[in-house]
Amino acid sequence: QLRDNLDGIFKSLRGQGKITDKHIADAMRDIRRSLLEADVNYTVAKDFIASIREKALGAQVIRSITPGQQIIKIIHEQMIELLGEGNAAIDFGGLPPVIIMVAGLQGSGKTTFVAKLAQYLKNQGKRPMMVAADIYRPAAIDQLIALGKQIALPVYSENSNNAVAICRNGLKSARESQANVLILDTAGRLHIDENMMNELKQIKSEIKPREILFVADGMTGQDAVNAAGAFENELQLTGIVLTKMDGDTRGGAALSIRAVTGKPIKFIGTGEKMSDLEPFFPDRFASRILG
Amino acid sequence: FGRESKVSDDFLDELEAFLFQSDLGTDSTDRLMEAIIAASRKKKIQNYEDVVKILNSELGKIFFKDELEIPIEKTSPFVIMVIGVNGAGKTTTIGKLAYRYRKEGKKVLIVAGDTYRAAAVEQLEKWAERAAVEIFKNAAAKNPSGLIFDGIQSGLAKKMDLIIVDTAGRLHNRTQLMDELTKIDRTIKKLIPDAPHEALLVLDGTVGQNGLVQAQEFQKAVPITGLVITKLDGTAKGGIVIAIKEKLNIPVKFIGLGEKIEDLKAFDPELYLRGMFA
Ligand SMILES: Nc1nc2c(ncn2[C@@H]2O[C@H](COP(=O)(O)OP(=O)(O)OP(=O)(O)O)[C@@H](O)[C@H]2O)c(=O)[nH]1
Ligand SMILES: Nc1nc2c(ncn2[C@@H]2O[C@H](COP(=O)(O)OP(=O)(O)OP(=O)(O)O)[C@@H](O)[C@H]2O)c(=O)[nH]1
Ligand SMILES: [Mg+2]
Ligand SMILES: [Mg+2]
Repeated sequence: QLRDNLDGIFKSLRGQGKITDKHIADAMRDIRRSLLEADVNYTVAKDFIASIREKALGAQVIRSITPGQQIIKIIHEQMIELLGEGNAAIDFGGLPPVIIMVAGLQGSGKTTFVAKLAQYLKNQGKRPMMVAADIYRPAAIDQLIALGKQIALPVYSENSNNAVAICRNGLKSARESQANVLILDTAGRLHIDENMMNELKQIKSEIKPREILFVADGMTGQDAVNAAGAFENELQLTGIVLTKMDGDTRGGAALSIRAVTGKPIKFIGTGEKMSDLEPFFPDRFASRILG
Repeated sequence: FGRESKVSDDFLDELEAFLFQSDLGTDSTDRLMEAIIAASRKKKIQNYEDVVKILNSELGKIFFKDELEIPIEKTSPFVIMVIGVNGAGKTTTIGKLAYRYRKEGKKVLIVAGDTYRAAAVEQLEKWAERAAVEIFKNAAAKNPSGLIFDGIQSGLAKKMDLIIVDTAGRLHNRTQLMDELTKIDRTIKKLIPDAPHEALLVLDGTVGQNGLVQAQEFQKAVPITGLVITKLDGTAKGGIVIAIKEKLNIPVKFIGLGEKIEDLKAFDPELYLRGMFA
């Protein structure tokens, strides 16, 4: 779609005639519209276009026989660069158990991801344990216990109304059972809910997780920057997970979240089965956003 | 958001950015901006309140008060089917709806039609308990159509006023799952030809342009009579419902404003707009 549009803008040139500012302006406008329709945040798209325009003007696009394709190449590279830096693997440094805290908005796919991650790490030879620290959602603990049974991995849970204590006791249980990875499932919450954000900060300060992963729904629209930005400010995330990418959303939220947090996207969820978890590949994803 | 009295280009740019960041999408944003620009040319915009007035009148052309009603009284049992993608808030919304109508004196039955996801039935059971309504479930059932058939039958036998059917979350690009939804719809019609009397598509308030695709695709599987947009107690504005109404003519019937049982409001376009600008 975008490729055709850009080819269309430049096809009147066909090897002769000079590329004008108008050509570039038209191209930028089309790119911007395409990014916005892909759910890239308005401000992130603006900054992204500015960097593209700069590169396009600097890159001798005017001399190219196929300026449209040249610009696409610049966009593609710039997007991969933006999406891709940083270590996308789980950090297993420090004394075991390595603690991974999972957080995010309601319904984004955290509980499912916790179980998928446990399965993934078990396949890598780790001994994971999960902690059911969502004390609010009806049957949240039942849900994680059921998933734990499906993948035959332990879930620590207790009948209490104190999420911090549950995590603390879960850590104790992990040490006693020699689990070497501990994954904390937390309740979905709004970034503007001060009490709930404080709960996460308390868990972080007491349990000291090695990884704090923000799980975001891949079809999130413009609000992605608000939630991700707030979670980053409050918790200093170590990574991002994008779920439900087996849908047909173009996933511009990935660019927005990456731009606003500066943190690496580590995994994407690609379905409801426990095996539907993939490490994140920036180049594949860039093609998807561009549509 | 600048609240200046003169309509400058800066003001228009800011307004456009604001509408766009509310997830209206490019087309609906363009259309509303045209109305604002036309009004400002006719000098009809002196201040910020005028902008809200224009947008209100535009929204008033898109949403109509009468189509927001759910005529529970018109038949018994009235059947509401609740559908949508994973995690949108279907099960929670059903708890809220059951509570609302039970408080109005209706005999409500919830049918636990999500036979797939871990602890889905337990979650809905908890909501039925909170709403003080009956629930039909079958832990052994694997086939949702079969279970929902039995549930509707039970609702008929018990002379329920209202039956609300929960379904498993599903992505609209999964053909098999969308076919399953069509099968559920046909199954319901075997018992009650006009049912479901209401098919509500639940959208996550944070959804972007994919929300429009969801509405398009779910509509093909089951005729949708209304939307519920959830999680508007967050910072998302849910503007995709404007695009959906303009393009598909599907009205919003309820908005979800939290995780408690009372956190459901009937959709009011004016209040919605005020909330957007809040
Ligand atoms: N198709 C698809 N569905 C997913 C994916 N990840 C999670 N889900 C589904 O999304 C829904 C919500 O998942 P949960 O794991 O309950 O989400 P959550 O973030 O724990 O929800 P809360 O605890 O209520 O905040 C469930 O129906 C999951 O099966 C994914 O990658 N693809
Ligand atoms: N803040 C807020 N959270 C909500 C609202 N509606 C639902 N939720 C939360 O969103 C999460 C998902 O809700 P569910 O009711 O399980 O969603 P679902 O569509 O049934 O999910 P699946 O059955 O897995 O597809 C839960 O944590 C709910 O408490 C709302 O209006 N506001
Ligand atoms: Mg959960
Ligand atoms: Mg549900």
